[in-house]
Amino acid sequence: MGKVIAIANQKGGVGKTTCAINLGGALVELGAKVLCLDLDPQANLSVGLGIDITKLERSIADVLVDDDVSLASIVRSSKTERLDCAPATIDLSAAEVELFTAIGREMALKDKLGEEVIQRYDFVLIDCPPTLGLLTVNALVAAQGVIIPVQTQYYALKGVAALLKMVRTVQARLNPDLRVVGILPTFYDSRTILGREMLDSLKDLGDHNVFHTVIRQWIKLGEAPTAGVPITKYDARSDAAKSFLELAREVTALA
Amino acid sequence: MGKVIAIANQKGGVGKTTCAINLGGALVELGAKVLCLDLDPQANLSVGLGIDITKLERSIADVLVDDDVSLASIVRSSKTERLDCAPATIDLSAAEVELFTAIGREMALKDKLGEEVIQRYDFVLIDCPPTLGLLTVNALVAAQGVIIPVQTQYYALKGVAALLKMVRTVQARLNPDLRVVGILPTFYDSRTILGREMLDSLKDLGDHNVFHTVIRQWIKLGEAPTAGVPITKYDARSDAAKSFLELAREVTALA
Ligand SMILES: Nc1ncnc2c1ncn2[C@@H]1O[C@H](COP(=O)(O)OP(=O)(O)OP(=O)(O)O)[C@@H](O)[C@H]1O
Ligand SMILES: Nc1ncnc2c1ncn2[C@@H]1O[C@H](COP(=O)(O)OP(=O)(O)OP(=O)(O)O)[C@@H](O)[C@H]1O
Ligand SMILES: [Mg+2]
Ligand SMILES: [Mg+2]
Repeated sequence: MGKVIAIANQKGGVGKTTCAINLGGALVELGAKVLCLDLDPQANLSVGLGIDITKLERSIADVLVDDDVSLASIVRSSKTERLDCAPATIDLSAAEVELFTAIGREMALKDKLGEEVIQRYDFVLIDCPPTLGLLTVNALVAAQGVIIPVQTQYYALKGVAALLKMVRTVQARLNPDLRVVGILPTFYDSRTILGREMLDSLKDLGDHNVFHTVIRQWIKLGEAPTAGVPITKYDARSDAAKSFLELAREVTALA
Repeated sequence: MGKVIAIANQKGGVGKTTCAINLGGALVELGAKVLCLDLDPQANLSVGLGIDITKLERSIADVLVDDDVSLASIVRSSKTERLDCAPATIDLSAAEVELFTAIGREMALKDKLGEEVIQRYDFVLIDCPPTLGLLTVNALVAAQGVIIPVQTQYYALKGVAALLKMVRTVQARLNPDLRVVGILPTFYDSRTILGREMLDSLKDLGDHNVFHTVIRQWIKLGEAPTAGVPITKYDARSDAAKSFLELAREVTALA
């Protein structure tokens, strides 16, 4: 049975999409079958996996607001074998507004993420937008775990407490199975005092697991999306690819 | 009469807050009086200007939803002379939800940003959250100009068209005075092919002004917020400070 993991942080630009795509790519290298589900109207995950979102007739927005549209019907294969994508478009913004007044609005994704899809994959990774709104709540309700990428920067650390508070509220009211798989330090630069200080603060935040794997800043991680593939395909021998393989092993052991 | 400029981009982590604080600091160095207004529930601008947001009785959230609370009543001075702040807290998330069903919900900020505040400043800079929601729309309706920071990265370029479309809609329906002051390339690294290619694509995007000033990646820009001051105070002789002074001259000439 596939493990559903949300990748969330309301702070923008911390590497959520980069984590979803490249952890997905690395899990595939370890033999897993993975579905990457795009829950951000920016649709960076879909674009980063090489999907032409201008040609999509249906996307995750339809699945959330239209009972007749199943999740399975919008899943597409990506350029990478065993790595599928449930794509998003900008329509997801309007779907979020429509969901606002729906009954059971926080369960819209969970209702559609049924056995018949989950059992086809070892992991379902959900990429979240940079807000704590209804889309992120839907991801946390549908998931069993959440990975929190946090830039080793001052502003990024400030926001983690608010996210952990929301996770606790979702656990208490909507999804008791939800747990924090780990906090992932990103954009780490060990040469700077700021980087080292922020990494230490991250580890002192509380009793949550902080991954041993630390994602440094690598130019290739910014290049791979232009080719529509994860780093494990773009440059398998790179340090960046090795780091995500290490992360994939940690996640497999923990999940 | 003060110029009101929104700093907006729904893509996360592109340097909106960094631009608001450091452009503000640089304008002050050129002799201007500046108000930085925080319209992001993450409150990074408020924190980056050294405001202790845990001790605030009132913030921008109260101004938006309570007729009795004026903008002037929440303005505080920062550690930097002639650079004031209208702070935010996490309460702004709840205020955005409350605004959703209010009559004239897009004009809530414009109504409160009256003459008596604007005429005390040469510039009012509004920091926006990483979404195209109601808070960003309020900023675009209240402003005469918008500055769009764009990372010279693949995903960041993809989102600019959607933002420019929203700007056109706001101009047509709610604020005919609004115009794009300029697109600001950020995190630029001229040593990489990706950086140079993305900068070229940015310039080809359309007939909008792209600032001559380009903000490169400087560690000190990540350090300055820990001291609660703009880069012009944190390290006045740094390349980062010089770049923002150059930007301030461009903005003063254009505004
Ligand atoms: N470790 C890294 N090294 C270098 N570049 C990176 C790294 N991680 C992400 N990037 C690049 O930085 C930018 C921000 O990352 P990404 O878009 O994954 O963050 P995000 O949290 O998903 O952003 P958003 O909040 O907008 O959804 C992207 O252009 C990405 O290619
Ligand atoms: N040119 C730069 N060089 C180095 N670090 C930078 C630069 N600009 C911003 N930063 C750092 O990168 C991070 C992201 O920048 P910032 O928070 O200003 O972006 P933002 O667009 O306001 O993010 P959000 O979408 O979350 O509001 C911050 O930690 C900031 O200190
Ligand atoms: Mg993303
Ligand atoms: Mg910001």
